[in-house]
Amino acid sequence: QSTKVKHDEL
Amino acid sequence: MNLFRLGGDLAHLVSIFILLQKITANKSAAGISIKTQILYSIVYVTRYIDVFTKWISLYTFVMKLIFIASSFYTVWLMHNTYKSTQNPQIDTFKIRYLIGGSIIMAAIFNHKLTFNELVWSFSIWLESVAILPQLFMLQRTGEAENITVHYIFALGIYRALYIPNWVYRWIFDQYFDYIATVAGIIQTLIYSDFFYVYYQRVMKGKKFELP
Repeated sequence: QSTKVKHDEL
Repeated sequence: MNLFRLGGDLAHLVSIFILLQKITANKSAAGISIKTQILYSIVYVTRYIDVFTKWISLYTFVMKLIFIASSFYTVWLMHNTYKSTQNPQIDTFKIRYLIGGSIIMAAIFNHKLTFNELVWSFSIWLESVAILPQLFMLQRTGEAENITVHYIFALGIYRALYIPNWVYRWIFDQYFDYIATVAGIIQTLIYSDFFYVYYQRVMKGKKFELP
C-alpha cells in the first residue's frame, strides 16, 4: 500500500 | 483527479485571491497574521521542493508554482508595502513551537528516512497547524472584517474537501496516505470552531463576532 504513496496531491 | 480534490484546490486558489484582493484593495493587512503567512511559505517550499525535478502533471506543476509564489508575495507585501498596517501586538502566537512540533512529528511519522520524505512530512504537519496564529489573532480581536473570515473559510474548505477526496481514492484508487489523512483531519478539526461561528454569524448576514 505504501508504495502507492507518490505525493501527487497538492 | 476527482471533484472533491478539484473543488478543494479551487477553494485554495480562491482563498489566495481573496487575501491578496483584501490587502491590495484596502491597502491594508490589518487583521491578517503574517506569522500564518510565513508558515504557509515554509509549507509550500518544503512540500514542493521537487517541483522542478519530479514531473506529475502540468496541473500540479502550475498550482505548486502559484502557491509558492503567492505565499512569498503575500509575506513580501505585508513585510514591506503594508508594514505599517500590521498588528504585531496581537499577532503574538509562538510559531517556534509549531515548527518544532512539526519537526518532531516528521521524525516520528514519515514514509522513508530520506531528505525529501522528511521535509514532505514536515510540511504536512506544519500545514495542519499553520492557521493557528491567524485564529489566535481573530480570538484576541473578537471580531473581523468579513473579507478576512471569507479568506479563512475558503482555506478551511480546501482542506475539508480533501477528506472526501481521500475516502474516494481509498475506495476507488486503492490509494491511502495515512500521514496526509491524519494531518488533514487534525487541520479540519482546528477549523471546526471557526466554521461553527462562521455559519452562525456570517452565513446569516451578520458581522463575524466571537461570542
